[in-house]
Amino acid sequence: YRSPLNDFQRSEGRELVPTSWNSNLVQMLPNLNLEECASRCSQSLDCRAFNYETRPTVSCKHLPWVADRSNAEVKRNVNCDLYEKKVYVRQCIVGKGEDYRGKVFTTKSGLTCQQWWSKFPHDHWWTPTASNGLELNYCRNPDGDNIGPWCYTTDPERRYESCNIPQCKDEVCITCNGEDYRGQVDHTASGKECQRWDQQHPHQHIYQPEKYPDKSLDDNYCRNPDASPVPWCYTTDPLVERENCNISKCPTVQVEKRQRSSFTTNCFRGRGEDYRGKINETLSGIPCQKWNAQYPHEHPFYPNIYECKGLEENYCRNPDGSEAPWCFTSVPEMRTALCLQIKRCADDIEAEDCYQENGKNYRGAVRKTRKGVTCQRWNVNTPHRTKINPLTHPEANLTENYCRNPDGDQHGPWCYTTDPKTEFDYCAIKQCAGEKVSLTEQIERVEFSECGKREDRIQSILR
Amino acid sequence: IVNGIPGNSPWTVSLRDRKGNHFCGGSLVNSRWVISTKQCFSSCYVDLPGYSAMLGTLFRDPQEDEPSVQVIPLTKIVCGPSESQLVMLQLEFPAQFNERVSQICLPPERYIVPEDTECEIAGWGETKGTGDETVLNVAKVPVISNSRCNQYFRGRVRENEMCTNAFQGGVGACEKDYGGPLACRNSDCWVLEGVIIPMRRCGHPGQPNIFIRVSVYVDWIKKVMEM
Repeated sequence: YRSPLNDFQRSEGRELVPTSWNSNLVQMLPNLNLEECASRCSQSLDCRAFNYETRPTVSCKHLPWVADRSNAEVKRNVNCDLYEKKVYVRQCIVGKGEDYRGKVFTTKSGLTCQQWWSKFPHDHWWTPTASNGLELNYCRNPDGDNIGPWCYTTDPERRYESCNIPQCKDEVCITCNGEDYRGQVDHTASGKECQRWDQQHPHQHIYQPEKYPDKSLDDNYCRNPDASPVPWCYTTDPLVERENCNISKCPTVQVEKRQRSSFTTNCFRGRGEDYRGKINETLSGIPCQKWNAQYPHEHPFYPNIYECKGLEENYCRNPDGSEAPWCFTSVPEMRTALCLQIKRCADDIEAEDCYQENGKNYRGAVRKTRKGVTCQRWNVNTPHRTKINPLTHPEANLTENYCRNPDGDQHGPWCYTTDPKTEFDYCAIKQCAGEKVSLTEQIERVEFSECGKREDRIQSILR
Repeated sequence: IVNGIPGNSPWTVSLRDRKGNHFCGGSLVNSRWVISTKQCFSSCYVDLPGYSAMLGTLFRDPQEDEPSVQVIPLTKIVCGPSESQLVMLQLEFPAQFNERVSQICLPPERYIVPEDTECEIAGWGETKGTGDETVLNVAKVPVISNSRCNQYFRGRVRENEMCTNAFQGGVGACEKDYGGPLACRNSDCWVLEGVIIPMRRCGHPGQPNIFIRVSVYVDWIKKVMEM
């Protein structure tokens, strides 16, 4: 059940474009699906990467290099994904590194490696072939030596030496439970190969990369999308659904330094992972259960395993990326509760100006939204097409990208924003002191149409 | 909802996180837009991959094959004016209106709901043992003026908020109801006058409930839908 794609590292929306002088080395293979394209590349010694385009037509292009400035360059192409053989892009080794194909050419003590094809200054019997990877003077491990990739050195006094290429499990260490791990370990602790996250075989699962963009579920690398104690992966073994990976822990001093600056105690930001306040009951006033207790609710969040999550006492915390800080409750009937009574930190920037009434006559020069995003110019249509602009509202002084209130918005000056995700937003301007919002009191009869109707006979629906 | 009863509220939406769990409520104000509270969302400036709105059922966890259920991914979140605590959520495709799904009316701008108007709150949240959390619960709550409410909250209730009366038995919204509607009857239609926001304690005897007053933000709501 191993996919040929497991040999490759994917770069989404990227294309490896060869230079003009060697584009003839690209091999086009028509009408292949992604797995077939990968399988053919895996079996070919000339293929180190391939571009796979899905639009306008499906195309598979085998390339003899991976991305390096001399041969080819990576360009953006939303219709294409670039797949490069891991052994050629990985900066680390698995096991003894016999399959290492990186480009390090200096030894542990800094000596430059001798070219493999050369017999000088050190004579030897290795000869480069298309299959043994003895390229130029790159570190390699053709004989499976325990010291890992090595090379003959150009120092007559030193015949050969290890190049000290790190093990992938040590190359990137993990803090806490490793949810931030973005390294390239792709095997479990028992040596099983990991299944790709974007595949549903041999194991179906819910952690699809596009649903969890914040978890970087790349290729078949070990990750921790569900707040497990350590990074893990689904395995290519149909009999073993998932297993933990063996990745080194970072020294604790490094961890301490990283966390202090982002803590909050009176409010929480984002999902509240850095909240360290002392609220210790649910919104409805039920005391929280202590994190180091397993009663009335058993749970996996042991404070010593999740040491960077601040699981002290029974304070509301967010060790698993939930929507907000939460806790196990002290009543058996309710296992957990969000602590939404904790305020969210205000994330508006400092107001830079003030406006009278509703700001319709504001003519200042603030051109930033309340989140600090730069405003879009009123007379352009990117990234947002403007329905309100100098042509539609000539009298509104819609100059440059200054905050204005052409439509008399009761909530103050606003602008279109340069953030593609946010069409318009209010500005970093507050109402001048003493201004009041007036509420109307009575409105005579109001007519509603096509809304607010419902079936009040409840039984028919509950049946 | 504490001390509610199973009921029907076709504009009440269940918001689902990436694992498909109900985590907050919302109100359908037209076929593409839902109003909820900012308190339920980590940010307004991110995508919402995997989040969705569930409509057309009274059950918190309907059967896979329940025909009337509509599950629609959320594609956009827009933050309201800073003090509003409101967000608008865009649905990836329009909701289909039928006897179980309908949009709620929006009040006139800056309209103040008269005291004693018949209103109700709805949600699938915590009942504190007073009801069945697997079905939608609805509770009737009459409006009181801000001045009366401020007697209890010692002047902390602001003009962009509104209150409903408390009962000695304690009625109110609770955990996972937030973002849901305070709907008030106006002749034969129901109007979204308030949005449920988190409060200290749930359905505490004698404590009025506070909501965000939607009529203060109707101009912003319409602007977002038009833009």
